[in-house]
This record gives sequence, C-alpha cells and structure tokens, in this order.
Amino acid sequence: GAAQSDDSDIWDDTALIKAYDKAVATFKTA
Amino acid sequence: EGLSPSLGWQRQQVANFSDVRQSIAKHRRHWSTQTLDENVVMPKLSDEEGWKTFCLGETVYKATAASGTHLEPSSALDYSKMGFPPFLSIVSRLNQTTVLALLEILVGWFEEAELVPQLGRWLYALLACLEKPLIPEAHSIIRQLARRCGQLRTTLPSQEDTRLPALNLLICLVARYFEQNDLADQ
Repeated sequence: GAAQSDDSDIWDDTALIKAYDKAVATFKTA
Repeated sequence: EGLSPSLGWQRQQVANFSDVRQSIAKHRRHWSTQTLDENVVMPKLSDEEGWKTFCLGETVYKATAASGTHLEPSSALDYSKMGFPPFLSIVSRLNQTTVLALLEILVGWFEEAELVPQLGRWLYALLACLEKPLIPEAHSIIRQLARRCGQLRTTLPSQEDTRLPALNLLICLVARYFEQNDLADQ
C-alpha cells in the first residue's frame, strides 16, 4: 500500500546519510 | 557553555536514531543482497589502511597522512578520492565483528584528526549498526569517541562552527542512546 511505498522511498540506499544530514541540520543549542 | 545541545534536541535525536536502527534491521536483508557497483571493493577486515581510504577517501586520509597537504578531488563522484559514503548496500553487509573493527579504526584515526563530514557520516552509520547489549570492547570504543568529540568541542571558536552539530550528535547518541550517562550533556 501507500505506507509501504513511502517507506521504500525513504529507505533507499542513501537513507543513513540522509538521516545523519537531517540530524545535523536540525541542531539546537541549549 | 553555549556549545551544548538542548535537551529537546537530544531527546529527538535518540528517538530518531531508534527509528533508524529499526529500519536498518527491517531492510538489512534486502540491501545486503543488492549487487554492488564494480568500483565498490570492500577491504579485508585486517586491512586498516584500506578501510581508511575506503571510508574517508584519498583526499582526506592520504592528505592527512602526507603532512597535511590537500589533494584536490578530481570529481565529486570520484569515490576513491572522496571515500564511499555509508550506503545501506555497503553497511548492511558488515557483520558485528567488522562494525566494531571499523569503529575502532576510525575512532583511532579521529584521535589525531579533525571531524570531516565523511567521518561523521560513517561514525553515525556504524553506531546505527552496533548491536545492544554492548560488549566491553564496544563500550570502550564509543566512550573514546564521545570523549574525543567533547575534547574537540572545547576548541571550537563559536556555536556557529559547522562541526558543532556533528560533535554534539555523536556525543548525544553515545551518552543517551547507548546509556553512557556520565558523558551526557545536561
């Protein structure tokens, strides 16, 4: 279904790199 | 002071990281069976120099080894120069022995080096593949990583420094996700 296709879009071969880049980009200091 | 992350950001990173680990587990079988491009030649476990070049690229690793001169990359997609990023098709093939050995190699290199983007991505990816409960060697390596990040953070000139988010992310994951609470930012 749609959820499955969304998931596979997110989890392409670069998913870990994207997850890291997103975590770094959203950084907030205390 | 002024360089530590907010508690809210730390909580969010731990939650996101937990989701990432679950997704890796779910997709590991698929990605580990994908055919790699012919230019992706993974080094043998014992080939420390090979792994540094594989992950960091000649531009970072060999330039650092050769007295700090910088080699210019010939192309943004020349992975031998830039290093292979932690693609799922690559990291899904690494067993726990290799994950740990690679962490040890890269954390050892980091002791004497700066945090470059390639290194940050690989350290994050390896932490995402590191199985809990941790064995004592893994405890020791990830604590060494967080301490080095903390040490480097104290040398940053301002909170605008581009290395700060990555250093804080790695400290946060080691301290909060892997429960090395004495290393956590409050």
